[in-house]
Amino acid sequence: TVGAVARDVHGHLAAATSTGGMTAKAPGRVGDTPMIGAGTFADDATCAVSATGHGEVFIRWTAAAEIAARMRHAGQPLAEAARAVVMEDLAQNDGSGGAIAVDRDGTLALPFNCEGMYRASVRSGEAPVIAIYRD
Amino acid sequence: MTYSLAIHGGAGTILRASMTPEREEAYRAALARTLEVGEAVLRDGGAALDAVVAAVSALEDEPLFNAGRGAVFTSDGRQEMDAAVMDGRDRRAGAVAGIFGPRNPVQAARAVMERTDHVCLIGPNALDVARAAGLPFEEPAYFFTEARWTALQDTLGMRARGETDDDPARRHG
Repeated sequence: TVGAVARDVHGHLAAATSTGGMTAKAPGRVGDTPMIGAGTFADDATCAVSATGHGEVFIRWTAAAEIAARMRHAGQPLAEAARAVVMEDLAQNDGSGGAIAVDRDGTLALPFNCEGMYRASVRSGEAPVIAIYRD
Repeated sequence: MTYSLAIHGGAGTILRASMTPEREEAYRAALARTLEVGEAVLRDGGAALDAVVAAVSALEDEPLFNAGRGAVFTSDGRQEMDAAVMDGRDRRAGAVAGIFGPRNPVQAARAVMERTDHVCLIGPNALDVARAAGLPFEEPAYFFTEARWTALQDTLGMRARGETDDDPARRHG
């Protein structure tokens, strides 16, 4: 699964995700990627999210929308909301994987609860960051 | 105002023990290329929507990652692709599921968002929307990679032998 989230210079957010699914999946199986609110979500008022991992669990926990909901209703900052969903809701329910997210201020969060996640990020005026493992 | 961009290329099996320096460098280079594609849009004052679609299209074109070219195979040896896009300005969204043919499924998802009243389309109608949008289609050989085909054979072999493992990455996209 691949994905991207962005905040542009006008303050708008967007998210996109694409996948081939999982190896040897049942024909017709659809995971969280195309399910708005599970694997993909964007709202200028809160955040944009793209997820990757065990799709069925991400769907059951509406992972992407849950990050936004924590920001909207509990007033949590993006990092706290994303960490809670990925490291608690998903990790404690057999939902391995991670998410990338950006909020309306341009803050990025890229939490994952598995060994590695291919990810990269950049903010205007800063050097790009490319990482695979936690460190 | 400033811009921000993040991309991911999956969270499958990325065990340090199985990662060679050459392979890690290939992944890092692919991520860097993709990041530049998306950042170029934002650097020029472009929309976040255009940036994420450009970045994901570049990832789909990269056979190292499981989307578009290089997608994994189903148990019957086919490729079925899913994609979605969402615009934070107004919560417009588009998605496609189970499709095969468009070079960039994310652009098919965007076509659903921009050219129909619907959020998600599957099957022949999703492909019709992509064709009507003028999106490029590819033959099966374009999407095929030996590594994904070998992974399918390995997984089917394990199933035939009744073997299981607890690698959570087997459930990852």
